[in-house]
Amino acid sequence: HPLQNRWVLWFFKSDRGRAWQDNLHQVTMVDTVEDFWSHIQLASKLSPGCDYALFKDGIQPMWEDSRNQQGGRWLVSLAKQQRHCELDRLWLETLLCLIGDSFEEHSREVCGAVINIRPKGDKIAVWTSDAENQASVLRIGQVYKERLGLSMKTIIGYQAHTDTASKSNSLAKNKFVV
Amino acid sequence: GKKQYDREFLLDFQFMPACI
Repeated sequence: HPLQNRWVLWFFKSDRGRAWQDNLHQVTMVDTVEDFWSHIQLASKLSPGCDYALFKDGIQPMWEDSRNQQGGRWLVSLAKQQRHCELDRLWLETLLCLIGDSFEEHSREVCGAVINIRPKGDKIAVWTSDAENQASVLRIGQVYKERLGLSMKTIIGYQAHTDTASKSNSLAKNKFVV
Repeated sequence: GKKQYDREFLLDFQFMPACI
């Protein structure tokens, strides 16, 4: 069962002694439903300081990539206790949204998704290519929030990568919220 | 045509061995 896009799974392990890019490794590539299931790993198996990223083939999971420079991310910040009960479910649902081409005609705006395992709180984000395309960004956010089963009162924010890159404090401003 | 799969369809393949 072929997927609409070929996807690359990346692994990142932070190592202060090395340049950021050198800590990023391509794990595998999937382009069928069967491939996906035979390669995918549980997020909770990752140790703190590590990330997974699933990105369309040809797009690197970094701001500098030409398909990410003008884009941004829908960010889901998890409370510490959510790591044990919600993390794997939320990450798997995110991946199913990606490989299932679930964002209607806006799916072509989706670049990939990243999960960061961090002591101060894990984060899952869906990256899109054009932060100025309000219609697509908002529709992707609405579908994503619904697919994650987040309650109406849980607000998720969209931040442009340029804002995240230049933020002074730890919180970049939200360009959109749903 | 568009290859779009909903979550139920995808989950059906979760424990099926990949045919290599």
